[in-house]
Amino acid sequence: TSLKEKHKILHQLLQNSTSPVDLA
Amino acid sequence: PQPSALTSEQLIERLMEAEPPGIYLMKDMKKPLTEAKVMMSLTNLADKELVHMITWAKKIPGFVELGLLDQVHLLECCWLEVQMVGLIWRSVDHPGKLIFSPDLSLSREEGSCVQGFVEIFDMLLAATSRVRELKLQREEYVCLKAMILLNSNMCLSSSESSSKLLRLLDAVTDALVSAIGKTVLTFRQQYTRLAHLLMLLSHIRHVSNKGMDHLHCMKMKNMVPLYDLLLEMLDAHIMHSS
Repeated sequence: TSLKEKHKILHQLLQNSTSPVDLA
Repeated sequence: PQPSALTSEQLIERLMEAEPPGIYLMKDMKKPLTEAKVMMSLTNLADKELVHMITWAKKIPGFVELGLLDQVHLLECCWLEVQMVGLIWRSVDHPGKLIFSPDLSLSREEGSCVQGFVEIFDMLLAATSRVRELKLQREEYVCLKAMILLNSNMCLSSSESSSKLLRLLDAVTDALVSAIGKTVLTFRQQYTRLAHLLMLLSHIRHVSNKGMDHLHCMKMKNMVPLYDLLLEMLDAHIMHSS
């Protein structure tokens, strides 16, 4: 499994310009 | 702006603005407390806090300029330390208690219903007492927390990233020195205080490692429902340490 797949949520939250709190 | 473009005062201001809000459990934990109820509440809180921690990290000047993989790596390495320093800070005015959230505080006795918790509780309570003795200021606290994140791992993806990270750490160290310099201490007392504050960090790393082992154990014994993000962070830790 690639590192990116293993850390899917963290990657998404870091990459997204929207505040992770709003996404959650 | 890059942290080097900010004065220490401006950097501290940015770190203060980045502070996460109080995170509520929003559930009444009915007595008597049991291992399952306490673990469920604490993991629920930890999962919510993780989301806020990512928002916090993104607001630290210069953090998002590091490569994405390096951001991931740093957060994975320090997430429990960051949560623990926050817990210690919230608990400083409540001797004998740990304030996990505005609506969840536990005494040592209440925590002891979870197997293996007393040792971790005692270490956290001792660290909190030390912080109380040192009369840690909010400005110093925000610098220490940023240092935990930026100092959590030295193995970054490239030498360019590593030098970026070192510059960030230098800026936060300058900010901490400047915060200490605002006190009425002599120069000698100021650098002794700097050493005392930095020495706290090795205790926090130690408790965090204990806490991580405990959480891993609880997961192995199926004692807790682990939330997705929390599980991802725990797995990453186990993967790095193995």
